[in-house]
Amino acid sequence: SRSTFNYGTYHSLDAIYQELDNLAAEYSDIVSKLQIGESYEGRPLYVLRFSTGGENRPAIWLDAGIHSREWVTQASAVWIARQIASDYGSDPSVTSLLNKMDIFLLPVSNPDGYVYTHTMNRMWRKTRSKNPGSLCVGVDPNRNWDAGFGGPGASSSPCSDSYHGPSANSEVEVKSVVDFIKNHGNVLAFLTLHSYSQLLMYPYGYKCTPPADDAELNALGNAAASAIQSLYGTTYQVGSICSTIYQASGGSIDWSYDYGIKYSFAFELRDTGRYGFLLPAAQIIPTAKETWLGLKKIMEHVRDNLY
Amino acid sequence: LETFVGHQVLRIKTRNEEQLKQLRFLETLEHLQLDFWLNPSAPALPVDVRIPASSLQAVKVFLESQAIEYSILIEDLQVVLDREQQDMVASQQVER
Repeated sequence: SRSTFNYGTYHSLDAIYQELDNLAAEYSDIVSKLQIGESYEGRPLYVLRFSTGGENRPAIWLDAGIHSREWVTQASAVWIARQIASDYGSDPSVTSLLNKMDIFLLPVSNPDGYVYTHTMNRMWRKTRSKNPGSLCVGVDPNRNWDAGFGGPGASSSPCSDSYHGPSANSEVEVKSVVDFIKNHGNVLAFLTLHSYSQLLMYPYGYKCTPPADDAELNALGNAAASAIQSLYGTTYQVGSICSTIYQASGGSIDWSYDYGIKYSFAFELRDTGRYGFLLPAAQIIPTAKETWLGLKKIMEHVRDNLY
Repeated sequence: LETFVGHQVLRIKTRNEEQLKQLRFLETLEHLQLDFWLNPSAPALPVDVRIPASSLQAVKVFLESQAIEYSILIEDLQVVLDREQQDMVASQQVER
């Protein structure tokens, strides 16, 4: 590849954004870079679009880094972006996928928070929006979606790491994704990368009743977990958010599922059992490789079960 | 830049709902400035929490008084962060 980007280490936001440009230049026949909005502090929200043509094709959404300190997710997303681009034309499964569908990939969902983890506080998880009347900054962007907003598992205190914000979609980083997906109108899968603890979850989190597609999502989640495990033996637990961890309202995949996007999954990437989300850089590529196998399993199912 | 010298990350294994409830109580004590990396959820799942040096003693005494089992995931968080920074600097040199 033209770029000297080292996928086996963590990078600054500028370096990641430069690599997105490199990918769009190197694979200009299928990759383009879009800006779907700006963060609270005015940083662009860049999405890579993988498309072999045709307007408004059925699409798959994939994002990473909504909790800024979970660096392995942004790093994995950049590696996966190159994998998708370089697999087209050589890997039959990815080729048939992109001949039928588009993929939209947002590698850094929370750029303000990501920059803040590099400059001021490595532990930062939220956005960097100012909360009127409070000295505490930021909203948990995965409690800010319009799905059971303000319910159990989210805090009303601006100083809490799980503060849901003053209203649903108050965070421009969340609203930009919601608007993009609504404007597109044909997104059939919503996949989001978090870390850590090796969980593959589907809705719901804001309530504990199973989703209408529970059986299919559970079977597909287990198939994806098996694909992940096939590479290095990393075991994932599969289930709804509520049954797997706890009730958490305002989450992204609950919103996408209620919006009609059946294939909505959240990945909690690997943990070596010592460093949590401070995963050593040497584990980025193995993590990205195994995660890609799980994502691919889900994407193939979507490709073969358009609705 | 926020530093985390002396901060420890504990991995807590709860045995039952009662112990989970104790941890949720701990979560409400804002003066301890606890940062839950993995929130209390189910007895089968671990709870990981970053504890500032100033709160370490109090939290460990509390856990031991409740017979809640824990291990130290990260002895000194700043050491891990420094290593992460060194890795990044080293790799940039490789790229150049």
